[in-house]
Amino acid sequence: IMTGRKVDEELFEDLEEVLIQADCGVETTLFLVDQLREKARSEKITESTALKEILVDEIISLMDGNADTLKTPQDKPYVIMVVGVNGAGKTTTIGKLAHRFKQENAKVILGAGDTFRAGAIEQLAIWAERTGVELISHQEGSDPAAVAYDAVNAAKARGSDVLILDTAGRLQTKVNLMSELSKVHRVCVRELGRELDEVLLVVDATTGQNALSQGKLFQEAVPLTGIALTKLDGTAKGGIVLALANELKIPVKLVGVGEQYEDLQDFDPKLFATTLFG
Amino acid sequence: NLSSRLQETMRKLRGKGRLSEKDVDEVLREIRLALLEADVNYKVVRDFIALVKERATGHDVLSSLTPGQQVIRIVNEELTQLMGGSQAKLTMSPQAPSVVMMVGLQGAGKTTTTGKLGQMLKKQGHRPLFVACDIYRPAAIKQLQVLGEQLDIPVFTLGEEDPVKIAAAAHRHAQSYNNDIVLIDTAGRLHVDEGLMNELVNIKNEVEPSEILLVVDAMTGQDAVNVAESFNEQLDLGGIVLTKLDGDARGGAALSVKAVTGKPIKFIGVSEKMDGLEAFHPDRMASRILG
Ligand SMILES: Nc1nc2c(ncn2[C@@H]2O[C@H](COP(=O)(O)OP(=O)(O)OP(=O)(O)O)[C@@H](O)[C@H]2O)c(=O)[nH]1
Ligand SMILES: Nc1nc2c(ncn2[C@@H]2O[C@H](COP(=O)(O)OP(=O)(O)OP(=O)(O)O)[C@@H](O)[C@H]2O)c(=O)[nH]1
Ligand SMILES: [Mg+2]
Ligand SMILES: [Mg+2]
Repeated sequence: IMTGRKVDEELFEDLEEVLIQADCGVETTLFLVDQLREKARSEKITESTALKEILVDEIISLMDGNADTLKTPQDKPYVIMVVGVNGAGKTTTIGKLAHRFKQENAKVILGAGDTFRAGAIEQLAIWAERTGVELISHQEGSDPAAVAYDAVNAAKARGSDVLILDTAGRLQTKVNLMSELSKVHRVCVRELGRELDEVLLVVDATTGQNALSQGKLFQEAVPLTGIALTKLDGTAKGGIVLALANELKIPVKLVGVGEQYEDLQDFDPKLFATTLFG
Repeated sequence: NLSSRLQETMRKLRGKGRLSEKDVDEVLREIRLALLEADVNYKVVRDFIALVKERATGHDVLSSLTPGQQVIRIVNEELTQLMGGSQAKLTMSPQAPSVVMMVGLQGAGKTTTTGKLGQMLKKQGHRPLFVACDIYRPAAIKQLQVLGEQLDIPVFTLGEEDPVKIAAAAHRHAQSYNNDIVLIDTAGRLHVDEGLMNELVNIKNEVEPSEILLVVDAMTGQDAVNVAESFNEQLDLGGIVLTKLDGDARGGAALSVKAVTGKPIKFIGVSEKMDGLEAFHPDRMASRILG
C-alpha cells in the first residue's frame, strides 16, 4: 500500500483504513494521519515510500518511552503479578516467563492465584512441571489473598530468585473482582515489604477498543508496570497498544507469539510498526 | 456516546429547519464513528452507512421535522435487521444422537460455553455428553471434567488420542449409552493454522455435526471478520455464540461476524457461571453497539 504511489488524499484515506483495521482506533488513527499529512505538506513529499518511513517513525516515537523490557532484578525475590481479562493468556504467559527465567538459571516459584476457574490450578501445575519450577497452591475455592501471602513468604523463605503470581481472569467492570485484585496486590506488597517488580496486564492482540477500558480500570485497581500483548501470531495487528501508549502511558514489554513456552519475545517497536502495514 | 454526540450535531443543524443531503452526511459521519469505536469492521461499516444513506436521504426523512430522530430510528432498524432474528435453538439431527461442535480462537470461551449448553440441554430434558477433543492445552480435559462433575454430565475422553478418533468413539458411546446430544469441545486455534483447521474438517467429516458453533469473544476487534470468514468457509458454520457480554465491550464484532458469514448469532455468554447463557436479541445488541 505504501510503495510507488502518489501522495494524495486517496493515499491518506487508504492509510486510515489500514490503521483502523489494525485496531488503532479512530482517535489515534486521525492523530497519526493528520500529523503525516502535515509533514507531507511541509516537507513537500510527493512519493509514498518516503512517507512510509515517516509514518513508521511516528508510530515508533508514539511507542517510545512506551516500550520497555522487564525491570532488571535487584532485590530477591523478583516478584511479578499477572492480571487481565478472561482468556487473555495470563497462565500461558507465566509458563513462558518461568521458562525464560529458568534458562537464565534463576530459581523460580509460581503462585496459583486463580482459585476460581475449573482446572486453573492444574493448568499452572503442568506449566510448573514442564518448566521445572516450584508451585505454591491451595485448594480450588480458597482465598486468592491467602495464596499470595503463602507464595511471597515461600519465595522469601526458599531464597527464590523469581516469584510469578497468577490471578483469575476478570472483566474490568466487575467492581468486587477488581477490589479483590487490589487486596491481593496489597497483601503481596505488605509481605514483600516493598512494591512489586512487575504488575503485568495481559492483553489479547485480537481485542478491539475495549482494551482502553481494560487498561484504565486495571490501572485503577493495581499499579500496572507493563503490558504483555498475546496472540500476535494470529492475523490481528494489536494496534490497540498505540492507544494504550498514547492515552494511558502503559509500556508494552512482552509479546506472545504462540502457545509453547519459547513463544515469548521482548516488545520491538520498530518491528511492530513495520508489521502494522504487512 | 452516540445519542449525546448526535444531539450535539442535530443542535447545530436545528437552525436550518429541514435537512439537506449534506446534513445527513454529517449525521452519518457520527454514526460511522460510533460503529468504528464499537469495533464494527471498517468495510462492514462502509457498506452499512451506504445502505443507511440511501434510506436517510429519502423524501420522508429530509422533509421531517425531527430528521435526526428519523435517522437514528433507521439506523436501529437496519442494524437490528442485519443482525438477524432471535434463533436460540441448536439444529438437531433427524437421527439421535445430534452432534454439536464448539470451535473458535484461543480463549474465546468454548469450554465454558460447552458447559453452559450442557446445563441448558439437561434442563430441557436432554441427555448430553461432553467430549474432550482438546488434547493440547494443559489441563483442558481436566477443565471439562470438572464442569461435567459440577453439572452431573458425563465426559467422554480418550486422553491425548487423535481428536478425530475421540469424536468417532464418543459418537458410538453416545449411541450405546443413550445420550441424545454430543457436545464436542475442541482446542482453540488460529484460523490461519492449516493443520489445526484441517483437524476440524476431519472431525466434521467423521461425525457429521448438525450444528457447528463459532465461539467469539465480544471484545474482538477488526480481526473478527477474518476469523469468522475463515471458519465459515472451511466448516460451514451453523451459528455463532458471542461471549463475555457481561463486560463493557460494545460488541461490534457481532455485526461484523453476521455481515460476513450470514450465520445467526444464537446465544450470548453473560457470566463465567454455568447458568450464564442467554438467547441473542438483535435489537438489544443493536442499541449496545450504537452506544
Ligand atoms: N496462538 C496463541 N495462543 C495463545 C497465546 N497466549 C496464550 N494463548 C492461548 O490462549 C488460551 C488462553 O490462555 P490462558 O493462559 O489459559 O489464558 P488466561 O488469561 O490464563 O485465561 P483465564 O485464566 O481463564 O482468564 C490458551 O489456549 C493458550 O494456549 C499466544 O501468544 N498465541
Ligand atoms: N465473564 C465471562 N467470562 C467468560 C464467559 N465465557 C467464558 N468466560 C471465561 O473466559 C475464560 C476462557 O474460557 P474458556 O472456556 O477456557 O475458553 P476456551 O475457548 O475454551 O479456551 P481455549 O480452549 O484455550 O481456546 C475463562 O476464564 C472463562 O471463565 C462469559 O460469558 N463471561
Ligand atoms: Mg489463567
Ligand atoms: Mg477450551
